[in-house]
Amino acid sequence: FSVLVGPFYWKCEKTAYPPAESDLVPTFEVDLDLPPLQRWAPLMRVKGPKLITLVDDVKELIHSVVGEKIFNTIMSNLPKVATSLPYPFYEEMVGIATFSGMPLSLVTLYNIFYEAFTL
Amino acid sequence: CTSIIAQDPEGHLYHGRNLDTGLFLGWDAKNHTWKVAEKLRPLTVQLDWKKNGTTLFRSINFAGYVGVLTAVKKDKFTFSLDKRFALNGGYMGLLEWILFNDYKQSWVAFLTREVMEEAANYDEAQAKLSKTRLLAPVYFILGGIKPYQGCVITRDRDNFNMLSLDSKSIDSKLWFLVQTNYDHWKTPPFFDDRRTPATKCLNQAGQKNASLGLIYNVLSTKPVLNKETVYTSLMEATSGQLQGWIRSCPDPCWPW
Repeated sequence: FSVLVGPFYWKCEKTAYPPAESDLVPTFEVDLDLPPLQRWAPLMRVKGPKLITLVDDVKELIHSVVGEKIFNTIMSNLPKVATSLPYPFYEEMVGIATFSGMPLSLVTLYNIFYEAFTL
Repeated sequence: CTSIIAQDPEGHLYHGRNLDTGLFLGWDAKNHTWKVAEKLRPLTVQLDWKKNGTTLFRSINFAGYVGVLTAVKKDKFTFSLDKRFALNGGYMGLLEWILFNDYKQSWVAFLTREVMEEAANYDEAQAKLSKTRLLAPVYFILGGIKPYQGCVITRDRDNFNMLSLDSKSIDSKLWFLVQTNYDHWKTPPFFDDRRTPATKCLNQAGQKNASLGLIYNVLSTKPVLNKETVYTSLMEATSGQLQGWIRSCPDPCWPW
């Protein structure tokens, strides 16, 4: 970052819009009329492998940041957290775990990341 | 994260946001990227949430995440969520949930999903986001369909503070709101001041140029755009428009 022109350098961007079509995120549907277990199946069939890669990495990174004790406390309580979540979130996470092939505990960790790590 | 709501002279409201994440979770020194941000980019999707065969609302999500961080409900409201850091943040709520079975509080992103599914209008969404007991502090940014329907709701677990486009006196109403992970009544720290560039760029352009394009350009201004930025999205409640673009920040670029 030494090439930045001073610590407070910034210049209003005026030509970034419109962005390239190729950067648009892909669109999927979530059908709320389906049972919660089924809702995420189409998306997980496409994105499941990438999700597993991310969550495995995040697990390792969190472990290195918060240390063994806090990490183990969080991991050992995830099943209890998962089952106590309000309908339909627990059921949807079970569906995500099923169709991605990822353990439910890690799907739960991913979904409560905001609360667990605002510190 | 940075969220912006702007209103043009005719009273049309535009809402945009950068989602920034991954700080301190693995810096890739070779590619100058945050590892988590890099892995979240291919997981970013737009979701059309269908009910009875029609679109109930649209959101930009990370695949596998059942909550909602960025969304629009056509003809009703637009919504984004910015992280609020606090020493007694989600930690306390999470401990109460686990140790004392205190389930009379809401998970932030699950509450927002409920709001997107159930709230019938801007006022209803605003009330629910302001008053529900939460596990963690957060900033909710809400835009509507009528002039001056725009607000930043600063939440701790039980209380809220609201800054609205019409918060000030009648002759000095605001035409935009900028939220950058810091309380609006405090000065952001010098090492993470995205508010000043965003505010100055909006003021430089002026209200007559308020548009989705202006918001995108401001969100593309470094350090508003930085190495943590995963996506930029633009929303408009009246049309129900929502678009999201994967972002990268070429060097030279701030790490956050």
